Amino acid sequence: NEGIRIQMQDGLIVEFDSNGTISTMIRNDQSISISNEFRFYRGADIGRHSGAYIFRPSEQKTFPVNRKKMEATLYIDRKFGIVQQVHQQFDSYVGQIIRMDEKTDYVEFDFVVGPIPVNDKIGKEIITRYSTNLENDETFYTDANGRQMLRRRWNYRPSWKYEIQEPVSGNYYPVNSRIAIRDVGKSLQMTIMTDRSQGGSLSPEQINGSIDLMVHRRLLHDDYFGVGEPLNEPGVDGHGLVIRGRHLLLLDQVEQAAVKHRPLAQEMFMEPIISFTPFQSSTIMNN
Amino acid sequence: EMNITRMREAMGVMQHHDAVTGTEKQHVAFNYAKMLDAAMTQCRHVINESYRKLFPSQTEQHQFCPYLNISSCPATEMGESRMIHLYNPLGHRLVNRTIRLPVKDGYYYQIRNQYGNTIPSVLVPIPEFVRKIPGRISVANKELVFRVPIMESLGITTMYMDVTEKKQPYSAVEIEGEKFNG
Repeated sequence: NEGIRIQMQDGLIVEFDSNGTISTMIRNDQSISISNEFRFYRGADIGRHSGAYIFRPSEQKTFPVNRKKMEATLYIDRKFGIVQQVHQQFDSYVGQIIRMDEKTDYVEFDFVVGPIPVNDKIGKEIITRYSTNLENDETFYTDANGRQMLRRRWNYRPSWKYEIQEPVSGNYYPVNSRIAIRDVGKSLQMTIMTDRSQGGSLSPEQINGSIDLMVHRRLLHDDYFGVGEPLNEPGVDGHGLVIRGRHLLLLDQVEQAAVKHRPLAQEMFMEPIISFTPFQSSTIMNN
Repeated sequence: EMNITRMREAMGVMQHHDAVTGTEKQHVAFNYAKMLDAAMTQCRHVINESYRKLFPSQTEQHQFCPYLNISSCPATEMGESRMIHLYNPLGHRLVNRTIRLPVKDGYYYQIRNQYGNTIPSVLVPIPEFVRKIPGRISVANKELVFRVPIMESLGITTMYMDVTEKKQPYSAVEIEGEKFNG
């Protein structure tokens, strides 16, 4: 009932509160508060709609996915230290496993989202939000096809005076493999590695200290940019698509961050190829 | 060469702008998925041929598990022992890599390395939100989790999953969950 504290490699400490929500991360005796939640944007039902080509929600704010309290269960392997994970169920269509392996120095978020309910006739675009108390000066970094990290600033373009027409989507950028925020004062960088291309930004509701990543979308209207049908993938049973994805969260000193996230991106991109063949127990000794 | 070319051609098609951005019509998306799946099947055939050359004494076809992303794998979840082959495609070695294999209740599992020595493993429940993914056809309700100490760069590591009906001294330890109730 008092929450838990898990220590990982290189001294990274992760704390969960009594509800099973991630609450604090400690790196080099520096403590940052952190929270993670799933929220959604409502798709517009009049005017120009969100669709395959554009992200244009009806309101410039998000809503929580869970209609009731999140349920969480802790699994800890006290004998070998192989498994330290929390299973979180936010709603019937959103669940997540947070893994902390004591032999690694990142926190893994393994989420399952879908089928997105649209019985209320409202399309939804689901984001996961990582909020911290880092001071990033309204600035964040996204990768350019896994190569250069590009500096992005809220409501700003480096080569022209930017007039805001789309307060939320005008600040969304492609995230091919990673997105990061830096607190220069604390000399800390939080990097989120993605397992696929996603849209990402700071949170419009908290421009400092937060990262939003769009993980799934289901929309009921065409955006009239050419595809001619709404972004409403049926999935295997016709009730909507389910996605399962992973984010890895790194918290490091700014100077150390690239040393960690560059090889990790390669490991995510080229995972070991696993195959199986039958065998009888006696063949172990023969082999 | 022909088998790999099928994947080359599929990747060429996927460089069309609508596949890159995801702005293709739904029936086109289905076709792209079908094209990629067929190409991956051909590539698995190439991997099988490679293993056959490297290990001529092994006559069994390798089984692959494309549904491991939804914790489903017929090769591991039917209660039968399996050799596990792990190919590291990276140019650097992997250390303490964690592997998760879907398995079903009612059996005891042991993981051994290539020398036949048992290495620690645990069983963790697959959460309900994964088990109930529509279209997931699987009897697996647990994940067998273990660490592979070292996978050499561009190397093959072989492990053994030994399945028995009776508990063994080093069978995988089952982890119980504790609910947060704050």
